[in-house]
Amino acid sequence: KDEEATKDEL
Amino acid sequence: MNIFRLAGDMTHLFSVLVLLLKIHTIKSCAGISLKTQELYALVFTTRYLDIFTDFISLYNTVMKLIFLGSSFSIVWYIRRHKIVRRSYDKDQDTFRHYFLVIPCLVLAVFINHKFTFKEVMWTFSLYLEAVAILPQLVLLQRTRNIDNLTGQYVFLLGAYRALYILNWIYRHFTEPHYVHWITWIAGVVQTLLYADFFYYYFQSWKNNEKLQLPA
Repeated sequence: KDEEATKDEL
Repeated sequence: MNIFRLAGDMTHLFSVLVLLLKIHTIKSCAGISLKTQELYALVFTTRYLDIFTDFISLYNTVMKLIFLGSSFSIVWYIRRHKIVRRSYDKDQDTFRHYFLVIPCLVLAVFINHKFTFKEVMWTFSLYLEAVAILPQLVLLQRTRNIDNLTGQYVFLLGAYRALYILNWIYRHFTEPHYVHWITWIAGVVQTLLYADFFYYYFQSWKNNEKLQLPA
């Protein structure tokens, strides 16, 4: 669980 | 991409299209808060700073352009269009932007994921989006008459974020990345703000009567 998941979200 | 996020994006897209259609066809923005629309334009601007630097997917870029374009054109219609602007109720739509923008900016400076300009702007956009509907909800309570399209617009707007929360739950359990707690909290606060509206919206739908919000 290293990076932020929601950066590819709108 | 999972079904919750796609449903959320489509619901969000549909909400802005419903609003744009309402304003464009009946040339009226009665019951619509310009303040909320301006706050949304600010949310999308600060959220999509990386639109030309980080390419994620065609879908992502196209949707960002649609949201930016639609939010700014709604603001333009209400501010500049010679017919639409006449139906704007500026005496009732008096919520002060800076009551929401300043606290969100301060909060984003102190509570963020990384202290970089882009990250602070992104966090600011999350906080601001959570509260941007407030001027609209205040206006609905003041004007008391909620026409169907406006009711549907607010309902769809609330539903999109609720679907996004399902998307974050799904991603939390199925993907190696994690959803930052700021995202969770801002999303839950945003959805809770709609909760009472949902209640009255559902009641009016169930009893098949006009949607009335308590003063």
